Amino acid sequence: MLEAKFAEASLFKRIIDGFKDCVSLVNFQCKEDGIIAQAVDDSRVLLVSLEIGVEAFQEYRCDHPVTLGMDLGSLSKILRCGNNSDTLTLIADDKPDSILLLFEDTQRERIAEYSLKLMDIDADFLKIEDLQYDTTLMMPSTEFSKVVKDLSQLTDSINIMVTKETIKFVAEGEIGTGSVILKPVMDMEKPAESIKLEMDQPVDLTFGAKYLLDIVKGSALSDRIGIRLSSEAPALFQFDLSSGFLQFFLAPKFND
Amino acid sequence: KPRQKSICTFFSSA
Repeated sequence: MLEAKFAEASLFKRIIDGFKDCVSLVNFQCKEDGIIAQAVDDSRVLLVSLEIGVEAFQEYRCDHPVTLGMDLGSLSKILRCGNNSDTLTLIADDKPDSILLLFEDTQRERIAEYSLKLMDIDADFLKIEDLQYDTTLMMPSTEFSKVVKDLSQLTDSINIMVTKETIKFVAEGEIGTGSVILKPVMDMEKPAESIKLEMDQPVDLTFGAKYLLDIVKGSALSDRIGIRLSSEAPALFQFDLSSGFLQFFLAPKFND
Repeated sequence: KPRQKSICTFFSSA
């Protein structure tokens, strides 16, 4: 039996909205210590990895591990039926054909109940090992989102270059070129506005703008984004939850 | 033009 209650339905909604546009069919693996999910987009360029720890729930109980295969488009339709401030409880039995979503407005005694048919999804679970990164960046997610959206207007590839004290984003397109340079900055009054940079090795990487546009949809989950870059490995873009995270691993473009 | 790598090049099935 799984019973997972979010204090606010909006949290689960923001999690699903954060990656529903890049992957459609996802297995959610529910265990005693929380829920994990992983999916690769159809073009096999972006890997999404989600972990929702027990602490992110108001109440959590999972007696037996259970895998819930869901179509995120369908799940998202149901999530739109609940109000953001409702509590949301996910309920499934040990061998479920469907999952129950229970929205409760405790103030108005309104209860809405939906069931979603589950799917058998044949997907490999990839092993994500601890990768070595050359550069780690922490910055406001809104700032990163703006850079990506602005530069994507010019081109389908965005170049990210990091040297000791500079993060440079460059777009070279048919209509023209654009670049944004950011420097590490510590904002004592608003720590969330700070840009932190730890660089072991400079990096110069190119990514598909389309995928970066998918990634920034996770910005509603956290006001900070962690970016880890390496010349040898996929880039990691991470939004932290109060317990858990939404991670995007993005394969770079290479010059042959 | 740079070529897009597949994510599967980097991760193997668990």
